[in-house]
Amino acid sequence: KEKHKILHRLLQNST
Amino acid sequence: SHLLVAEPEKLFAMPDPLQPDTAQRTLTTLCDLADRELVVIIGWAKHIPGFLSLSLADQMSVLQSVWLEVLVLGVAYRSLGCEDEVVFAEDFVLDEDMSRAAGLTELNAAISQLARRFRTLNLDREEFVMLKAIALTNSDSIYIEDMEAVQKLRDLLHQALLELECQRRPDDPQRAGRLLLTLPLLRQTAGRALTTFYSIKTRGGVPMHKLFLEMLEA
Repeated sequence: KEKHKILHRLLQNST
Repeated sequence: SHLLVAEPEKLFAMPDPLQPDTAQRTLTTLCDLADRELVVIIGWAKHIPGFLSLSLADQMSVLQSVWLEVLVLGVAYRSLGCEDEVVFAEDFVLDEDMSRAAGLTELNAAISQLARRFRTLNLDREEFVMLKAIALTNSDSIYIEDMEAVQKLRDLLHQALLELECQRRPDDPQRAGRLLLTLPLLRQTAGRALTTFYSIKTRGGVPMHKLFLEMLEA
């Protein structure tokens, strides 16, 4: 998951 | 109607006017556009009914496996009105000559073939948004943990497509099936796009944003 940091963050954003 | 509301605003490619119109500029513009499309696609996926009920890990696996299908489907839909031209964005339309100059002949031929298939079917906006949502849930990623949940989403959207066509085209019972049978060509076209972007990356020299690289490598 460490390798897919940006996707992870964008999915967690509430927008 | 939910899917129509979830449909994102269109993006513009905005090729750098200070750079000469070369293959390098074409590829740079394309990769920058793809990166921004990705952000939009991730935001869009969250509005697809049920997507957020998947685990975060499965949301990631699904998107990592289908983002290019979603992206390519959008490009093919935008290109419906023009033969042999690929409309990556309204301000970024590549004809055969420009594609050849940028080494994108095969990709553009593949997207044009997909667009022709949709043109023959007279694909409309409602069907396009349905098909795009179905493509999202049609992932075959081996990393999906709860495949049953993904299958449930897929069934729900499939059912919605059947109901849509049953209401609007009761005289054409094959319509929904005919639309779903474009999915293999969509996957094939996305595969071509992946090969193209990957070889651009391997050759180097074209700046690529982090998210785009991350998804390309996934």
